[in-house]
Amino acid sequence: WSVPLKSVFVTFPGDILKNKTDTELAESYLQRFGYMNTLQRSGFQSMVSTSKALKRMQRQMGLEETGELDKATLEAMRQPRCGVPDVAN
Amino acid sequence: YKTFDGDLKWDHQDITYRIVNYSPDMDSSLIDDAFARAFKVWSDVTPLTFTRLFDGTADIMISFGRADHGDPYPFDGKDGLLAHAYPPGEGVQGDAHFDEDEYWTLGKGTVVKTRYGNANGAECHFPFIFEGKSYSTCTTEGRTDNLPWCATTADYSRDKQYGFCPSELLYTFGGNANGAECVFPFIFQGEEYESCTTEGRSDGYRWCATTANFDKDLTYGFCPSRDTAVIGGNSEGEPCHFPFVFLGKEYSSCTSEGRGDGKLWCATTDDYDEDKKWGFCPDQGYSLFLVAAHEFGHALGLDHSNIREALMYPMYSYVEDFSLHEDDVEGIQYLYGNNRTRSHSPTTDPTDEPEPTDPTTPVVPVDPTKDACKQDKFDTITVIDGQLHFFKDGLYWKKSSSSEAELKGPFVISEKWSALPAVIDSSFQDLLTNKLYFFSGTRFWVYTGKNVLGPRSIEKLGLPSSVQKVEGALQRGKGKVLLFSGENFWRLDVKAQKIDRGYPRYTDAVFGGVPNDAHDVFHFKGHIYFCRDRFYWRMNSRRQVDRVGYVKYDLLGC
Repeated sequence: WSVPLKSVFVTFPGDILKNKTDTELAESYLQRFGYMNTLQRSGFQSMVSTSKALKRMQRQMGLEETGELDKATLEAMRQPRCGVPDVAN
Repeated sequence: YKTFDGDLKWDHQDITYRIVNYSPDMDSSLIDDAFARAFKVWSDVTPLTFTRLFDGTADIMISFGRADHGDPYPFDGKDGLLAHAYPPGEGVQGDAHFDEDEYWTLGKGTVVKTRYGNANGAECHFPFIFEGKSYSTCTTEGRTDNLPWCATTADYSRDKQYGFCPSELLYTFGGNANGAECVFPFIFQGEEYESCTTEGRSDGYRWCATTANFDKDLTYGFCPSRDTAVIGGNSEGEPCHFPFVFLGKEYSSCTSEGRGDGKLWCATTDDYDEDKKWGFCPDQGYSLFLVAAHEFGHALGLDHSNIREALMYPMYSYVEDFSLHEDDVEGIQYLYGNNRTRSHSPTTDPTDEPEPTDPTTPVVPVDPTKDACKQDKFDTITVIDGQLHFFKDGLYWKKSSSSEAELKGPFVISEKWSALPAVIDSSFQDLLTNKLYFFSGTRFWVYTGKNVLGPRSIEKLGLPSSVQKVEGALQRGKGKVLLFSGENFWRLDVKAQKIDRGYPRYTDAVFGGVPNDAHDVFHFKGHIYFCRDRFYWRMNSRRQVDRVGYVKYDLLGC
């Protein structure tokens, strides 16, 4: 009853594939826009935890800082946006 | 606001810019104008001036490109990343790049500026009437030379105002042929071409020769996109081909079948399965003016703001009447100081329409130019007396159930139902009594002919006080109506005026595959429609989503 029609998904030639899982999307988003890397005072660049990076991203976007990949955060990550990183590198 | 590390800024105030290339999505004059207005946003509040150069190196070099476009930061196809820009400095610093895989408009759909004809380059008026038929795109009807044209007023037969639409048969842009039209067929590397091609290029731009033999004359230009052209895919600039076959099934309109992202696409030949040629169907597009104003902020030294309403917030959202946010003003004036001699006047999009006249005053006539096709979304959509009704901000339009029927309106809500407020969240007509129920916020009204009861609180029906508005109403047989709000729905016994026991229930538990935050839900011609923004999800009687489409095209018939 409540199951939608089963669609067949095809790979369209020339399409830049965006069929990422939520986790893949989040990881690439946090990386691309600078939330995963922090530059220490020593000049050493280190990776922060995904949870910390999510909190930074949520703060920047004015979302509730849960540190989790919730619905609002995922929705924000899917919005059209500027390609300039939010955290300078 | 934020500036880049080290407060990067220009060391001079007379900034130069150069438009290196153009997008085929819009007439070059509209692109020039969008960039000029985007610079004016910043020059209005600072001592900066912006001068356009036509060759050489400018401080800010502006270009369109897709995917890998010559810097280390490739674009990502349609949607997602729209553009980027570099902070002030030498070389690539200060430059702004726009993703060609986006559909660049003024934010409200296809903008078709005409050339020649007798309308002095006015924009097409869609829809327009020609010989009794309504047209929502440019047409070649009535001509033998295959040149697409449009009327620039609503009725060509009455006003006789027209112009020609973008076509490679009329002109090209860029290249080295001074805008001359394409010559077909033309020879390129010994091969004969009957239409524009991307052969010989790696950037995906369509081009043609402007003489019969490119190999000999070497003159060429880029082809402007027609208003019906697809975006991206592997057929950029080609029109949809209807009907087309996909996985053995025939389609006569754009579809989201085959895609996981819900985007509408079409084939550009009659058989996708065989030719694999496709592209996305034109949508509202992104406002080049708004995106450019944001990117130029970077080019002047501003980083992303975390204030959602600020221009320098990283996400795109369309705003009708743009004015620079205080945060942006403070940021740019921190870098360059203010300009006391210039006023900080809001900049508006040239496509802006006047606000509707006060709909609560019956004596004020409705602005006839208020076009349902230009509404992004409606407050509510419902069926009254068999006709679809579209409500928005004190106005409504109606359309009979025939797909060929003409859209009528706008009408003023308060002239027909004087007790109602301007914003109607939801409405339904009781099938047994023909009474009309209207919901707005936490109140509702019941109309029997011209008699009205209400407003009454929706709590009287048994809805909890946490419900702030009813967003959809769905007839379930006679005497029962489902009321939707948030992710839940309740069943109302209309006769008893009470919510049935066992509710609320989760929308997605019963109606799978539709957005659970739909803002309009209604029943029409045997299907249930769930609308979110400008899209609808159509569900058949077996509760299967059998179509996702645009309200504008499929329901309004724009």
